[in-house]
Amino acid sequence: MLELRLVQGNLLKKVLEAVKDLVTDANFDCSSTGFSLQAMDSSHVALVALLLRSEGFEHYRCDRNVSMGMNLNNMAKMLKCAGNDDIVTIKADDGSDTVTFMFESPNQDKIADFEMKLMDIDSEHLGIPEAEYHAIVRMPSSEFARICKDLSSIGDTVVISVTKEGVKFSTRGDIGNANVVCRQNTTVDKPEESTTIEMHEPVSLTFALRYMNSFTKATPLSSTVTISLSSELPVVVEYKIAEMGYIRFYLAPKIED
Amino acid sequence: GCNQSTITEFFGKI
Repeated sequence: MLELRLVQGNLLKKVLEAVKDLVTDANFDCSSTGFSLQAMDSSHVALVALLLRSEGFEHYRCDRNVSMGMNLNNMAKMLKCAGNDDIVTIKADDGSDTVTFMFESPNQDKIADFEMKLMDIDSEHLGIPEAEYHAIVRMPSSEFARICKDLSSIGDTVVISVTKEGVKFSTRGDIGNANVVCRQNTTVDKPEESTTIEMHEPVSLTFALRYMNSFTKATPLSSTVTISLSSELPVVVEYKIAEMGYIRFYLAPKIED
Repeated sequence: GCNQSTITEFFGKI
């Protein structure tokens, strides 16, 4: 028996919007720790790791570890039917091949349940090693989204370079090239508008902008984004989900021949 | 030129 009641149901809607274009089918794993997902895109260039901790749910019952295979597009379709203020409950019986999403309006005058078929998905879990990153950039998520969108109108790849001057996002394409430099800026009144750069070593890596743009679909989940870079490692683009956990995107770099 | 690497080149299966 599994029953997870999430008062902020729209968090789940936002999570699905953030991952459904990157990953088609995925196993959601439910344990005493929380509701999680790890999945790669079909070309194995990007990996998404989601954790919604059990403490973040109003009610969390998970009698045994369960892995539920879902088509994310279908799940997104169902969650779109929930109102933004609705409480969402995820329910599944042991051994069932369906999952039920129950939507309750805040004043309890409307209750809907949507039952979705589960699927068998062969997926392997990857071990993500703890790494010391050369540079960690924290910036407003909307600013990062803007930069990725702007640069992708010029080129296909972005070079992210961190030096003591700041973080530079560069691209080049047929029509020309573009560079955006963001400097550390902690003097603004609101911490969510600041940019902080923690650099242990300068680092410069190249990534496909198409994926970066896809990650920025998680922007509604968090006002800030953390970008962790190390040479010879996938970049981590992390959006914290307030009180609940995180969604992390890992993107393998493009490497010189 | 640049070659796209994959996640599985960095992270091993559990």
